[in-house]
Amino acid sequence: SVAHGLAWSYYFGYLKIVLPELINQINESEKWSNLFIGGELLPKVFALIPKTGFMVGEICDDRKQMIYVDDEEEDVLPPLFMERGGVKKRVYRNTVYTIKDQDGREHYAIMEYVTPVDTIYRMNQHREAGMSEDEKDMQIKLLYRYLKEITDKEEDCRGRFVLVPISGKEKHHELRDIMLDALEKAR
Amino acid sequence: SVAHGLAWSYYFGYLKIVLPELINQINESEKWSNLFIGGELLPKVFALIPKTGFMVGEICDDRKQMIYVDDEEEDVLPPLFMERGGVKKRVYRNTVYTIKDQDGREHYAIMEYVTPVDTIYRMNQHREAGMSEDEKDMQIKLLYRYLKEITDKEEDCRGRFVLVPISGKEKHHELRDIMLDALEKAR
Ligand SMILES: Nc1nc(=O)c2ncn([C@@H]3O[C@@H]4COP(=O)(O)O[C@H]5[C@@H](O)[C@H](n6cnc7c(N)ncnc76)O[C@@H]5COP(=O)(O)O[C@@H]3[C@@H]4O)c2[nH]1
Repeated sequence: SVAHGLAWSYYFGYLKIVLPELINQINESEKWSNLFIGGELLPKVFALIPKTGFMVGEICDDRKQMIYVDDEEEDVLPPLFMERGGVKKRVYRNTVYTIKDQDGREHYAIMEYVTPVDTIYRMNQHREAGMSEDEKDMQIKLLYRYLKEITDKEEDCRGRFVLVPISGKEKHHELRDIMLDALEKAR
Repeated sequence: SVAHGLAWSYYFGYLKIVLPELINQINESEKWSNLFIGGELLPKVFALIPKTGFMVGEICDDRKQMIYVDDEEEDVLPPLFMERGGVKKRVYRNTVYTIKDQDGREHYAIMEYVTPVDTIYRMNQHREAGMSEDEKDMQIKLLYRYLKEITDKEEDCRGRFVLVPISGKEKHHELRDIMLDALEKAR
């Protein structure tokens, strides 16, 4: 099925490459290696998977009040360069988000969307790809299930990857609460 | 099917992003904009799809006699930065390969492998993914067919993408001849 291929693709072509190197990328950044040592940054990727399949361009709220990238220079972790299939210096990188709780205290998390969910969303939107609304819902559910299974079992993922299911319709404060909750559970 | 999802993923997550910008990336490089104007570099991506699914790490022959990257600095085209699903400054970039013919004359082509073929190959290698040898062959054939269909029809791909089917077992001089042939046909 579509979801089966996309889940394995995400594992072989991304998680297997990036997760084992995560601590090294963190340690290459002075700001983040300090926060890592202090226990304030977990060496884990929190990956949002929206039920609607809708992947935003940007997670941040623009007024930097709830979830945001504080410093565009420092908060994008140093890149990992790899050659993949003839593409020299292909770049893999993660971004650290700042999450401000209701008391104004700052928390940190490496966050991003589960990219393959965007493929499913667009296949449904694009008539030529021939995927109905019901099939889209089913494939997203399957994608979640397959990824959960793969990342729980595979050595290079365990303890480094947290799937965060969301509706895809959350406002910023709701996303913040979901993330604070996920961070709590992940410690 | 697996191939169906991977083909659309390659289109929505890569070709749709990169191909419309290809001429701009070429023009940002002094070396390559000159060779483009002179008709020696086609603004097309030549994408190898091996029947075995085996994707090499590096296309080059190390003695730089047949297919190689001449200058690691200049031959990797300038990067395209995009934000995708919360990953800030995600990098997309292509590499120009030099292809030396039997008379020692240099030809140029933007080359790489069709990365999703690697997912299929690894699914077959990895027992948990449950893909047999026969299924693998079928999925690679389907991947080729779907990609041919998508890139012939979609506006943002037409004239900018050339699928180059290979066995996956070629020696360097055989790959060179295949590429010289493909370049000829693409003019
Ligand atoms: N968040 C995130 N950051 C990344 O750097 C990244 N790289 C890959 N992926 C996701 O992992 C999976 C496997 O990737 P693969 O390379 O086999 O296929 C990729 C690859 O064939 C092609 N592609 C995408 N980006 C590039 C790129 N920069 N260079 C070459 N090819 C690329 O288009 C496919 C789909 O890409 P995405 O739809 O972005 O999601 C991929 C995919 O779900 C990423 N996800």
